[in-house]
Amino acid sequence: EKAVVSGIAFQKDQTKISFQGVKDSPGIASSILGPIAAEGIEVDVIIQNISNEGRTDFTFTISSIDRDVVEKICNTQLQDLDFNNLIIDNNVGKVSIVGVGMRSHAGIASRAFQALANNNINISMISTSEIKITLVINIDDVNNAVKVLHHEFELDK
Amino acid sequence: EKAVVSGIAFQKDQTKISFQGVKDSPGIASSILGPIAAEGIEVDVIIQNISNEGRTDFTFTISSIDRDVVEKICNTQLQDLDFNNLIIDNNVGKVSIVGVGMRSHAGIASRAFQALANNNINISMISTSEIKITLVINIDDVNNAVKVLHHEFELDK
Ligand SMILES: C[C@@H](O)[C@H](N)C(=O)O
Ligand SMILES: C[C@@H](O)[C@H](N)C(=O)O
Repeated sequence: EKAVVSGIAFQKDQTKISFQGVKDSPGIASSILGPIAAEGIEVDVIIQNISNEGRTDFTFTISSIDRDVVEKICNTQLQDLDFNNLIIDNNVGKVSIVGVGMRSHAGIASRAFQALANNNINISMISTSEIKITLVINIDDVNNAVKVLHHEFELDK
Repeated sequence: EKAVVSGIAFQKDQTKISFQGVKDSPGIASSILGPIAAEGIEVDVIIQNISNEGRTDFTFTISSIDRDVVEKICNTQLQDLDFNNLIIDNNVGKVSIVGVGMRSHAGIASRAFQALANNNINISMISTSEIKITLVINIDDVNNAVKVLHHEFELDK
């Protein structure tokens, strides 16, 4: 599968919610997302990495419009959840490299990471699929990141 | 966008590589993936969550066939990388809920998480996109997870 980058998408109106240090046991992910889903909130990226000493971070992004509703759920229905720290951050932007065959080419992801590094843009979260590499970055870096990635993948021709 | 689950995909031949405690600064993601991409290794899921006290975990999955080559890269080209712990785990399976509109419906993800929880299947890693919810789980749980998710999304009719 030859990788072909077809475009760079971005969003600037995102809020990141992270429950840090949740227990890594069955039912935790559903207990966090359940009340949010019940409100019909659109959740974008969901990321959870492997646990360390039985705990892990469960992070997701929502549209900033939904921040107040979700914050209220966190402080009411989720107040009894066992976690170390809750982070709610509005300074979140997202850039995605869209194409086909993205997965089979670590080269595409590696080029994207390198191009951002050369421009001193830090990557806060990473999530990939066959058609997309999604990077959560600081909202102030979004414009520059889009330019850098357009250039790297020669989409500005 | 109405969410429609069209199928459940799974893979059992995956190996998980996790650099725990890497510095959260520009260039780190590229320095890890660069040497692996240079060998033409196909990398599947890449996951990185937000950092905690300036460090985070960078995790990815590869096909188990490539384990030895990647392990050698970790022990040679990546030996000078600043990290706390390297995990290489073969007991890794992957199930994906495939469809359209997945992102806009936290309900789909929440139902999947709940169904797995009800069957005592623990979720080790989570990565989502519009067309797919990818869950990394223990290889021993893959068969049961596929059955449970087929039933939950009425794909077994
Ligand atoms: C942390 C959370 O994902 C947990 N492992 C679960 O299965 O729900
Ligand atoms: C950890 C790694 O992703 C780092 N933040 C980078 O931008 O490369």
